[in-house]
Amino acid sequence: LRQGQVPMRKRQLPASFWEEPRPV
Amino acid sequence: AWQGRCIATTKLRLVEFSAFMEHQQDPDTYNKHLFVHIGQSNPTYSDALLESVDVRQIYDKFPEKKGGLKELYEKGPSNAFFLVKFWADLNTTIPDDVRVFYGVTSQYESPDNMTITCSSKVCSFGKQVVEKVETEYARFENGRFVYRIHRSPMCEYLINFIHKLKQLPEKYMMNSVLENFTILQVVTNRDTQELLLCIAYVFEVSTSEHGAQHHTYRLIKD
Repeated sequence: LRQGQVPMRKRQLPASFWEEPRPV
Repeated sequence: AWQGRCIATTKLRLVEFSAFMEHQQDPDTYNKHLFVHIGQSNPTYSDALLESVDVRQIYDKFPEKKGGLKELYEKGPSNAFFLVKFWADLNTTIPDDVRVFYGVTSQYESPDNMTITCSSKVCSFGKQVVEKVETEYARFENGRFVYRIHRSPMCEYLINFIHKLKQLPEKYMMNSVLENFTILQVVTNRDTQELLLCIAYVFEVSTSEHGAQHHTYRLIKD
C-alpha cells in the first residue's frame, strides 16, 4: 500500500464484499 | 426485473463477460480456462436487489484526474454505475506456450440501435497503465439489439500480470498485489457521448474448487 492509503479491509464495504460466493 | 438486480439500465444491459485463456491441444481440441466470468442470468422480481457501495469508498482505486471515476459519477446517470468484486480463478493447468490465446469476450444488449464505445482502463495504484477502446455496432436478434465483443485479444500488460501473479507462492501475496489492481470499463453511446454503463472491477483470488466467482454492487452516493 502507498503511504496514507486506507486498506480495503478498513473501508465501509458490505460484509459480502469479503465472502466469496458459494457456487450454485 | 433487470433494474437493480444486474448490471443494467433501461438502455443497456451487460449480458456476459469473461476473460480466459485457451489452449489448442490439437487441431480439433481446445482447452479453455476462465479467469473471471459473469454468465447470462435472467433475474426475476423475486430475486434480491443488488447491495450498494458508496462510490467514494473506491475513488482512489481508479483514475482521479480528468475523466476519472469521481467526474464520471458526478456527470451521471448514477444508476449506470456498478462495482464488481471478482474472485479470479488462477488455478489453471493449461501449459503456457505459443498455442495459448488470451482473450476477453463481452456481450451487451439494448432496446435501442446504437453504436457503442467501450473503454477498458487497467489501473495500478489507481493510475491508468493501459487503455483499450473498442467500437461495436448493433445486430438485431430476437427483438433486441445485441453488441458482442468476441475474443478481444488481451493486452501484453495483462498477460504478463497474470503470469507474474501465478508465480507468487501464497494466495495472500496474490491478494496483496490485487488490492492495487483494478479495471474501469465505460460504455458510451458513440454518437451522443451519453454514458450507458460504468463498471468498476476489483479482484481477489478464488479459494473455490469451482472456478471464478463474483459479487455485483450498485455504486451510490448518499
